[in-house]
Amino acid sequence: SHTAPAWSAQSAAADGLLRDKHSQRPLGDGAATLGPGAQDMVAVHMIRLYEKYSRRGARPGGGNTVRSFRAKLEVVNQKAVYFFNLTSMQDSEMILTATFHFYSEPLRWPRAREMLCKPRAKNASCRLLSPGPPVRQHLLFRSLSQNTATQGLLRGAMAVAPPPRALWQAKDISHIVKAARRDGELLLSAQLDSEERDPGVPSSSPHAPYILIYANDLAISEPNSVAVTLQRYDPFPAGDPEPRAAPNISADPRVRRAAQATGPLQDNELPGLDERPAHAPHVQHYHKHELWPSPFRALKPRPGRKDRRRKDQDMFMASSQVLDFDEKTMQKARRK
Amino acid sequence: QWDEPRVCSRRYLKVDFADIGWNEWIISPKSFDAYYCAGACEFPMPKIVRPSNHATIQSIVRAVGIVPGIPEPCCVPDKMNSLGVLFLDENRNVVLKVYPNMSVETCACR
Repeated sequence: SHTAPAWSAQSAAADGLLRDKHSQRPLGDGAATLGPGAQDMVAVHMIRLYEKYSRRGARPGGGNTVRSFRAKLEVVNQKAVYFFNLTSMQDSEMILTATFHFYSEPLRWPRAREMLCKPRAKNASCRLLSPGPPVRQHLLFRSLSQNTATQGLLRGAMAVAPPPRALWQAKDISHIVKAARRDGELLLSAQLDSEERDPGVPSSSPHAPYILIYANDLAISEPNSVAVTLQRYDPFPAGDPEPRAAPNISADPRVRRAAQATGPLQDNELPGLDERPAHAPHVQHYHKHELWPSPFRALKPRPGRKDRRRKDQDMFMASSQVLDFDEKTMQKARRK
Repeated sequence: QWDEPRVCSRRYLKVDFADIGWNEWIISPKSFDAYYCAGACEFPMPKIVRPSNHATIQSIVRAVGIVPGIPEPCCVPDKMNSLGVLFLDENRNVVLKVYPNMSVETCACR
């Protein structure tokens, strides 16, 4: 058993534990990842194991994996039954040890006795009212496969002596978990059965029981094992619709085009203008410059209609051999 | 980074899980020093790059040029360290896993 610090001390323990060695700052965002109400005892316990490994390299339970399982409280036949869903265990994880942690308080005496018996009172009445035999409590474990209505197969029962004061206790349930897993029944239930009148259904409090499973993941040394467990895209897809798969999303508007390769792209000649060597028979050989007009020929601006008419005259005139100049230019030329 | 030695050696790299989008389910650590290996493994290789025998032979063959196209050996992690990661699984249960080969201790030519 490990003594459970009182809740305030416990949360202080959690704070103390939430100090991350690597970044030497309170694990603020780590706590945020855990969620507001989730810094319960199981989280504190797991962070303590993480701190122990990070500080001293102490392999938790001699393996490389510790999985925690929170309880889900249900009332069956007016009794509080805690359910544990163990399906997140990987096939490659070999179970080394499994422990059941629960918070138990000393049985409460009826009010009257407390009123009458002052501590260390001498009068006989107290002695007469000495407590009867302690009520025995039993822990009953059952396993059932998913979605079966039965109460499940009884896997084990353990006697639990009521503690002298409130504290967390741990019980080794390795054989129970291994047998249930072997039979493929990964839903476990735990019930605290006591002979005394039913103390009623506890509220699901931060004192809810939890299970720790210490395992050796045989696949952890495989290449890329970190991606198997940590590479996720929607961390908690349960319930919320996939943001990407909005129901009315239309098919992708873009047309997927494949670049059809037209024939073997062996060279960068234009297709159909093949230059074959002259000796090849009946080949019309072209000279390069005939094939490739200079790429730098400037584009002529398109002349306006008037210009076009004048241009046509010019063209007509140009057909004669002699160029004609105006009188002034002719005089200048004669003088020269 | 620019004044790093040319020869194969360990270079500093800090990985922040927020940068790779894993911080939503990783409780701790939020970041860690992963390091990486880079640098030349050319002939003659100094002892410090701890070449394997094969790497030594390969770098000689490459230097001699008998066989064209032989690349120089690669600068890769040699000794590596594990990292314990505390994270939430799909059912929001807390899990602790100790992953091997998560950070580089030494580099070598292989």
